[in-house]
Amino acid sequence: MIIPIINQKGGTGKTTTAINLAKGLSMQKKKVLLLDIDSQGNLTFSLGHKASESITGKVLATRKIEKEDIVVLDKYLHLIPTTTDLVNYEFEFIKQSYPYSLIKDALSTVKEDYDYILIDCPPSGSFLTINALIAGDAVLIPMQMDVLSLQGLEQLLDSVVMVKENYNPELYVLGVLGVMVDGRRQLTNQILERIREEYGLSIFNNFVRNNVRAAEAPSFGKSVIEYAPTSNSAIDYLNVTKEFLAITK
Amino acid sequence: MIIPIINQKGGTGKTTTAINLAKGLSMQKKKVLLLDIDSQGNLTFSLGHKASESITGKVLATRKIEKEDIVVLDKYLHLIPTTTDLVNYEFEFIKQSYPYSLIKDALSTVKEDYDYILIDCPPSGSFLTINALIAGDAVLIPMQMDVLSLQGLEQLLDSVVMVKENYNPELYVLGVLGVMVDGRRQLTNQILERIREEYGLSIFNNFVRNNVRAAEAPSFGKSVIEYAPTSNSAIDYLNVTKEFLAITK
Ligand SMILES: Nc1ncnc2c1ncn2[C@@H]1O[C@H](COP(=O)(O)OP(=O)(O)OP(=O)(O)O)[C@@H](O)[C@H]1O
Ligand SMILES: Nc1ncnc2c1ncn2[C@@H]1O[C@H](COP(=O)(O)OP(=O)(O)OP(=O)(O)O)[C@@H](O)[C@H]1O
Ligand SMILES: [Mg+2]
Ligand SMILES: [Mg+2]
Repeated sequence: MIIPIINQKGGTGKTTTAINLAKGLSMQKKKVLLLDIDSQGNLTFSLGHKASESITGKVLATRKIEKEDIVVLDKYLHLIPTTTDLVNYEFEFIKQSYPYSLIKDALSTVKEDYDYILIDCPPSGSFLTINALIAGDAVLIPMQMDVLSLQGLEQLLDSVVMVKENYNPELYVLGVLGVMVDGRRQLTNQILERIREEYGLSIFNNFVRNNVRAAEAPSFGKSVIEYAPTSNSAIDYLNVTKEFLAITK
Repeated sequence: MIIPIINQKGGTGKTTTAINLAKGLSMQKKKVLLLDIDSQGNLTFSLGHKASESITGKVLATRKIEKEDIVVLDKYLHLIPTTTDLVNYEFEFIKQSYPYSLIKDALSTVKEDYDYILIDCPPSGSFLTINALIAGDAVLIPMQMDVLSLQGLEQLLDSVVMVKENYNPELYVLGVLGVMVDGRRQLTNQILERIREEYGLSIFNNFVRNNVRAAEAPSFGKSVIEYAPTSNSAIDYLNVTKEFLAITK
């Protein structure tokens, strides 16, 4: 199953969610591929990997993934890494009118080998993001519980509708995942209310609390599940993994 | 003085800083123009303005700003608003190889009318961001105090160097502004340390604390300075304004 982890609003825990959900799933012996399509390469960096070139750019340009393109982090967790060169690849894709099916085509060469392919998306609504929506089966939307995040949700849903109508009718929203949630704020509940009533989207019952360990983990090149296994964020992500498995059975 | 408010890492308080610094400066009777170059239009939305089209896209396509393009919020605070159409404009600019001087050229038609022009940049390193760096006199970098933000700083400084060497030798970094700072975290001090030692950048003495009022303000279409004048974030931004004025005299 191909899952874009998507939100064009910046800093909403997409990368942190991609890493920790992937880690949680791999610990349950699900075969997981992580695809880093953010030219800033936070996912690649946060997993302690330094690529010599943007493998993502290369596999999208050629529309196939070969064995040597895949970084094996462990038996159940694989990665297609990127560097900042991906900016140049995206620039060329746009200039030369490449189709929006690059990610779908590239992933089709390996999708039988994995239970889940998680795509870490950049904070933008542009070319690569649309590509991810076209390739995806169901989108996971990590979101902060504030006003501008709600704005971002609205814009994202417009893109989902556009892709469903024109390219990928089977695409659906798996759910919204609350991240960096401060349960004491009234604003949190107001936003949750609006998501349910105005957009009718599923919201994960589990959410990820604001916890400094999650912010520290990238400097150790590890998921917070590995870096600080008893921390709130690690426990939250394990619970999110359990719920994710239940709703994607 | 043209000030790009820039950080390609997502969710680092760029828009919140653009609004509140602009508001603080206008309260000191400085003439300020805000330019929204983020196709998500958070700045435009957070100021309670709904544009019928992306004025930003239009003025960049024509490379001039006319009187009717400017939204007068009050006597000292003006805005060039955008809508999500800006995505389409940027797409065309790239496809048709427009030059990187669009923002510089457009702003040259009005820069004599303002003390400060603040440019709210999107979380990306792409076409419009490079444009903003080429147009800018000095960049202000709002940053969270965590590991991935440090990664973002490194990439941003590469862009600044590239622009200085090839287009705009006068460009400099005004300073890094800590936002959503949690003073209790050890991580905060570790990051501040790294910024000073590894990059030798100035850091504002004042920083903006994490405060829910700042997250609530956009739904009222106001700066947090107006929405919650006695809140920590309002006071922090007024102090930041005072420091900004001192260093840009
Ligand atoms: N639960 C959490 N508690 C505290 N900090 C967190 C948590 N989750 C993520 N962070 C930190 O917040 C910042 C933003 O998170 P992250 O980079 O995962 O978001 P993103 O949506 O991928 O951002 P971008 O839009 O830039 O790609 C990062 O520095 C990250 O380490
Ligand atoms: N001092 C603060 N305390 C609490 N929340 C804040 C503060 N400053 C900003 N926020 C909230 O954090 C979120 C991110 O801030 P903001 O949108 O200003 O960042 P940005 O860098 O412009 O994001 P993007 O990269 O998406 O453009 C917003 O919902 C905003 O309302
Ligand atoms: Mg990310
Ligand atoms: Mg913004």
